[in-house]
Amino acid sequence: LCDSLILWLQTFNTAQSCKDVQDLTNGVAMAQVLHEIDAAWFDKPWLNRIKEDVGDNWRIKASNLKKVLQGIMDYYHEFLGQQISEDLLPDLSRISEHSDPVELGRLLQLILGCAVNCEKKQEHIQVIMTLEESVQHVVMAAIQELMSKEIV
Amino acid sequence: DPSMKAGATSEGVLANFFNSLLSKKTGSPG
Repeated sequence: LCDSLILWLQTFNTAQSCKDVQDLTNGVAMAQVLHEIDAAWFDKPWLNRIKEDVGDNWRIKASNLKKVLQGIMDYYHEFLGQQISEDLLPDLSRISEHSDPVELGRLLQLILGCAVNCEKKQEHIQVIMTLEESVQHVVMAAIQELMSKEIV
Repeated sequence: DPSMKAGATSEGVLANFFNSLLSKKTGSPG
């Protein structure tokens, strides 16, 4: 899941690199992707709260990831009218401290959910349909899992 | 050719799925 969703993330025009798991653990690239997905919701003031100069400081990474996840949860709740199921929520400490790809994959899956339900979803879905078939299958399975666990 | 058939089926499944997503109302749950 993580590898496929990283490939999907690379289709966004972010200042921060989305090359691999390490690039994503500080939360900066994911925040920039969310801003591209819905700039009205994940606006500049929200984006400016994500600290970019992180280095190896796991505390700042954890703080950024918490803001990203809180932003996503608010989006699901307010815009999509859903509560995210507990078993879809990532363990952020495992991402910030151990660069865990499984937990990072869960976070990316939630970002995917934002993309395929937002106002510009047509654009994002069409981009997904240009990806390699094997990646599309993983993305489809990820979306189906989100849909099957929706709590309205 | 079975492998070509499988490939076409897989593409069809993907296309159906993503097209159904496109027709879903924006912001609404699944």
